[in-house]
Amino acid sequence: MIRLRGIQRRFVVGDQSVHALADVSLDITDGEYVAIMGPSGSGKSTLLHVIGLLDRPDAGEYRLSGRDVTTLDDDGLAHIRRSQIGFIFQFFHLVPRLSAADNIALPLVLAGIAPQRRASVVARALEEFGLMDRARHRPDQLSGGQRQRVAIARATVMEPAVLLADEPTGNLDRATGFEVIRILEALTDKGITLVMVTHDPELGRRARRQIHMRDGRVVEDSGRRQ
Amino acid sequence: MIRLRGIQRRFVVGDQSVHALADVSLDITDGEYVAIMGPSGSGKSTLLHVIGLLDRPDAGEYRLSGRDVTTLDDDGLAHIRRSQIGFIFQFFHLVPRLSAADNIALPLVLAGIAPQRRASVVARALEEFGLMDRARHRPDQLSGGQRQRVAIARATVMEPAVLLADEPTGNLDRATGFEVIRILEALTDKGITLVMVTHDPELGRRARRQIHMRDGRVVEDSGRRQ
Ligand SMILES: Nc1ncnc2c1ncn2[C@@H]1O[C@H](COP(=O)(O)OP(=O)(O)OP(=O)(O)O)[C@@H](O)[C@H]1O
Ligand SMILES: Nc1ncnc2c1ncn2[C@@H]1O[C@H](COP(=O)(O)OP(=O)(O)OP(=O)(O)O)[C@@H](O)[C@H]1O
Ligand SMILES: [Mg+2]
Ligand SMILES: [Mg+2]
Repeated sequence: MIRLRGIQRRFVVGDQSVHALADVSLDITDGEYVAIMGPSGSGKSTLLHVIGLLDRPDAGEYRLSGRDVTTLDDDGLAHIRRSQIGFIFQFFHLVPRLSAADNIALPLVLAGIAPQRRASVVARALEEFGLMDRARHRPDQLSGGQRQRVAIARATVMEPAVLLADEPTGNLDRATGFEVIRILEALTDKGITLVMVTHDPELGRRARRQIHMRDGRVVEDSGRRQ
Repeated sequence: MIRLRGIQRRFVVGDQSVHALADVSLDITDGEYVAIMGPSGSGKSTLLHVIGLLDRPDAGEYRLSGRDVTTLDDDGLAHIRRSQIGFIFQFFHLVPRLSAADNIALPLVLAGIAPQRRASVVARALEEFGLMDRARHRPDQLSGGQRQRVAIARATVMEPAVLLADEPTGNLDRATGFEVIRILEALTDKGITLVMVTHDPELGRRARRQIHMRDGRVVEDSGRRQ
């Protein structure tokens, strides 16, 4: 379903060139549960953004469900993102002026879900993530871990085919973190593909497959068939 | 050195009142190394902000080095913060338009340190935190863990008497996280008071004293003398 070949992503700062991704090739099949790990700065977030169609590679090929997505224009990418991909950002990117409930509702609004159905779906998400008495709080009125949970609820509320999670428990205590991971793993039982970046080796071990990165490359892959 | 008695901090959202801190009393002596732990939303960041003079309690008393700081005006608080307190924020609060090097230099500029001395202090901090080839990058050109390290470098560059760290390793891999913790702990050898909020029980155990919070209260304190 996710097929990357020779992916390169470079950034230029001043006269310095950073190879955030250097020749990454990868296959992730439908419904797979993959952990991506590696040192700070090794390219994990960049890889997740390329997979999530939020960033275009400078070279290489990316086929999503058999389709070459590198040839799509911005509208084409936005359409696929909205219908197939849920993204949990490392730093959440919540809408500052919207309440927790309205942030979670956003994908439902964009999908044209009717208000009554939206309200019940959002209520269920708030309950699942322990946010029921924070529904009206805006992000700046929430703790770090509460914001993280709003970001996770927003990304999962449409049960997307592909769920990309960048450090989803980085701001959560152990117990809350495990509750969240159980919710995400329950989605894989429904056939959702889950790709999780994590610094926590204990969380990484729970995935069926572990990919390790260093300096923009995949240096280890427990699921590689070669 | 840090003496809190009956500290209350309430937030009002709509018609709901949140008791972020409910009757917190605490003594932290000079040079102590304390970990603050507890579930998401339990009041850890709020407590750290009150201690760091970034937030005023609604009730209760706070003496810092014997002085009642609740009676100070904003300028008075700013003066003490700048001269005595280093704060590592849960979400960093770096200046978007400044490079990593200039973000780290900020406390030195505010303290009137001469440019030549500043440059050597900043160079040493960049090296210590593995950021030498990211000196010119702005925050949006850095990975999550790189931003976190810039925030830590900025807070420690003046070797403040009190260092307050809110989840300083939340975005760091294990190895980088331990390097950072070793740097922070080395500061306690110089007599600096270190108060660290952490979700990582393994990091919490390294502190000489562990304080646990729940629902805005201190529910456990391994260092309490009563
Ligand atoms: N916009 C940018 N401009 C320049 N360099 C960038 C940019 N974004 C990322 N980088 C660099 O690319 C490298 C990979 O960044 P990335 O955010 O993917 O790392 P990461 O593995 O997610 O790290 P972390 O674990 O710290 O979050 C880093 O060294 C970073 O400095
Ligand atoms: N500005 C605010 N307005 C309203 N409520 C707030 C505000 N700031 C914090 N709160 C609430 O106060 C409580 C404590 O927040 P705090 O940020 O101190 O928690 P925390 O222990 O740091 O949590 P985390 O581990 O998730 O970072 C939370 O329930 C939060 O929703
Ligand atoms: Mg990252
Ligand atoms: Mg917090």
